[in-house]
Amino acid sequence: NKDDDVKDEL
Amino acid sequence: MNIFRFAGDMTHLISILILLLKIYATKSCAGISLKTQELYALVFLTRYLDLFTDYVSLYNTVMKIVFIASSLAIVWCMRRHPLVRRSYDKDLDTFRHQYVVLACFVLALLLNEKFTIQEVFWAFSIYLEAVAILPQLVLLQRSGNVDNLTGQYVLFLGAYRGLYIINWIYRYFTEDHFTRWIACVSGLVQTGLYADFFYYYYLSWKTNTKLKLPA
Repeated sequence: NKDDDVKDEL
Repeated sequence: MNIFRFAGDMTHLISILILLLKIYATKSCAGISLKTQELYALVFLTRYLDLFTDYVSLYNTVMKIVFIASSLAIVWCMRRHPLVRRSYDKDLDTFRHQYVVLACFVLALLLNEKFTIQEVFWAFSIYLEAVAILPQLVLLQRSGNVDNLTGQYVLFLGAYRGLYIINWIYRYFTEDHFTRWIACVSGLVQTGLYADFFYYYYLSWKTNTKLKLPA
């Protein structure tokens, strides 16, 4: 799902 | 967000701030590779292209700005500060980092999660971060000068890598579909190169300590 694609790691 | 990743981000930031403060306090950058610092700044600039488009969280946005600002501050100090720039080992810091930049960019064109500008530059920044330490490693082998590469700097850099690997293991087991193969594989290569850097750092530190002992 979409929110996993967002790169949340720096 | 898990504690390992938060701690990893904090130790990464602290390592950068330690280096910046050391350079600013001693007004010297002897033994520090400007090329590695420029590669780090390029890593953050190309990785955070989504700074103004994707909003993940306040923490994420603030940290991106801080990483970009602190890495550029080190490059500015080493290039422009009248006192600091005099101590730069220009003739020793000769690693041809442009080839590394090119190789990472070609690899990013071939290996990425999606063939879009943002994803290609993200993959580029991941590959580049893995090899960015090379000029510093070569300079350290040549100069053996660890005056400005304090033990704390190396300690926090190692902690950053170790905590990020634990973070990936943790996410792998707790999230149903955590797949960050590009970041994980590249991160492992990076940690291997950091281990090599730490080895040469230890050798230089040991040699210098022996030299300093009263004859």
